[in-house]
Amino acid sequence: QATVVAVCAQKGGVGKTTTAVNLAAGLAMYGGAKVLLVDMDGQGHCATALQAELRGAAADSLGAVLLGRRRDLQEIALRTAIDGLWVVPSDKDLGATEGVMSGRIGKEMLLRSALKVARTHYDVIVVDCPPNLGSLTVNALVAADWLLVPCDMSVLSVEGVDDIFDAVDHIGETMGHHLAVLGILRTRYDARNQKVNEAVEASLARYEHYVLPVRVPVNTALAQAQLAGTPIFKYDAECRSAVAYREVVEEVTRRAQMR
Amino acid sequence: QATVVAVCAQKGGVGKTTTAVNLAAGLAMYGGAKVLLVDMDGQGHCATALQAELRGAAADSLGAVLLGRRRDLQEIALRTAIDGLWVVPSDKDLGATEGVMSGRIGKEMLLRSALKVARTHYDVIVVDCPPNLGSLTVNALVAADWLLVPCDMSVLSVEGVDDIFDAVDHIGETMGHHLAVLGILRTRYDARNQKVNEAVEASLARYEHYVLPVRVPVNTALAQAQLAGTPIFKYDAECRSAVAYREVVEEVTRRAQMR
Ligand SMILES: Nc1ncnc2c1ncn2[C@@H]1O[C@H](COP(=O)(O)OP(=O)(O)OP(=O)(O)O)[C@@H](O)[C@H]1O
Ligand SMILES: Nc1ncnc2c1ncn2[C@@H]1O[C@H](COP(=O)(O)OP(=O)(O)OP(=O)(O)O)[C@@H](O)[C@H]1O
Ligand SMILES: [Mg+2]
Ligand SMILES: [Mg+2]
Repeated sequence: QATVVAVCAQKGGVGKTTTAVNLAAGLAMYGGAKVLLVDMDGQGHCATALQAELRGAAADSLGAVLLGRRRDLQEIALRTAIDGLWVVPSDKDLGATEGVMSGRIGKEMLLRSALKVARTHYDVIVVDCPPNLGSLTVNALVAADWLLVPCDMSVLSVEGVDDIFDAVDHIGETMGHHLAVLGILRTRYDARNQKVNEAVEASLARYEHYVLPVRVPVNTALAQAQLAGTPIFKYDAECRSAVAYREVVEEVTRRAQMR
Repeated sequence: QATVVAVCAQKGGVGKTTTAVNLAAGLAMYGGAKVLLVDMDGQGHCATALQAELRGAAADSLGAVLLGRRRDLQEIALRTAIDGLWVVPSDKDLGATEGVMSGRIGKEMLLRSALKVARTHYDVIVVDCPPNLGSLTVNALVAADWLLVPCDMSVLSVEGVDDIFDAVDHIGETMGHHLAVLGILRTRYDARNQKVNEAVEASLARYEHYVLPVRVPVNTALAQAQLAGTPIFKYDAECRSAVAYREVVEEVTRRAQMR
């Protein structure tokens, strides 16, 4: 059975996609795992960030699978040039699909049932989420075993962390699904911003053991890798953010007791 | 009649709130205008970024006004310590309200009618939007005369610009509401990121005359000002981003033919 990790944050632009893509690629490249990356964000940025690696074209849309026209998410997964990494791209109509989903019985379980078979064929499934706590994110949380919360070093990002923890508690109470929090990943860390860093660290202190020891530094190589359509490890394996994301892969593997 | 400017971008974290707050404050402080800042994003970050300036507490929630329990948005506007600047904070339940709104006749016009009276009391109304093209953003577009699109210097942000232009066209065709595009504002500009900057500028070339001449540089003072809960002009009036946002105020005033 695969371990499912949802990468969520209500705040926009904190590095959800950057983390989901590089975590999935790193687990395949360094962990030897068979990994499925699922993009539940209608922006479709997982595919953009892995543009150069994708092979083939999707047989149908993610929306079609979520609405039950196809039973198994694997049917629309794309192979990549990276051994062990497969991607389910999102589709631009996911926003409209969300409206249709809201009328379905068990509307929060659609992704979870679409992954039922896939879970027996992969070691890890990583799910990228949109910047909100709407039904696509709820579907990801209900399908997941673990939650990883990227948070950049800003007061606006820290504020949203409480909301996602509340959502996890709420899903536990109302749906009986007990997702574990893998951790909070500090992104865009710049040692020079002392004043704001101190305020953020002080706010995160209440989540102490959840805050991952590794911080992803501000590093332009990440945006350059996205321009090239490849993970940071293939773009510049020794840059500071590649080193950090390798540590993220190790820390996630340890905390989620993978293999 | 007030000029209404919606600040929208589907991409998260590109500086919508930072721009909406500093544009609204700048129009009041330097343009001598009476300005209402409306926060249509459930994250509520306009209030966070102006925490130190807000006076008094909201009589009711934005959701209550949108759903018609109160007729006029001014009833819940908060005064600030900045002469001429008033703020309608969002509320955490805006996400749930969005669900209720979708069942209402004229669901896209709720903000527009809530602003009907306010438009006769202000010179400018600035609306901050969430990172999606859902019904709260559509409400902002239908209520607005002008659209300002922040876009940071990354391939992922540029990709979403097409979608917002499509949404504007769609609103024109289906609702007969012809919103004008004020422009695209480049944010987080860092001259050192030559490779990505060139790619972004090449992608934006098709929007040529829409791209505002001023670029907002990467500047940690903006996050520091948000930590202090005050606009950049009060935090550090001579820093690079304060200079840039003063130019944004001038450019917006010129393009939207304000007084
Ligand atoms: N550590 C970092 N250093 C520098 N830039 C970064 C870093 N992490 C992410 N970025 C850049 O910041 C931007 C936002 O990152 P990303 O798109 O991954 O965030 P997101 O949370 O997925 O956004 P959204 O809320 O729109 O889904 C991207 O342009 C990305 O290249
Ligand atoms: N020019 C800039 N230089 C440095 N940091 C910036 C700049 N503009 C914005 N920021 C920071 O980037 C983060 C994102 O900005 P902001 O929250 O305004 O974006 P947003 O588009 O409103 O995000 P969301 O999609 O979550 O609503 C904030 O922490 C802000 O302080
Ligand atoms: Mg993303
Ligand atoms: Mg915002």
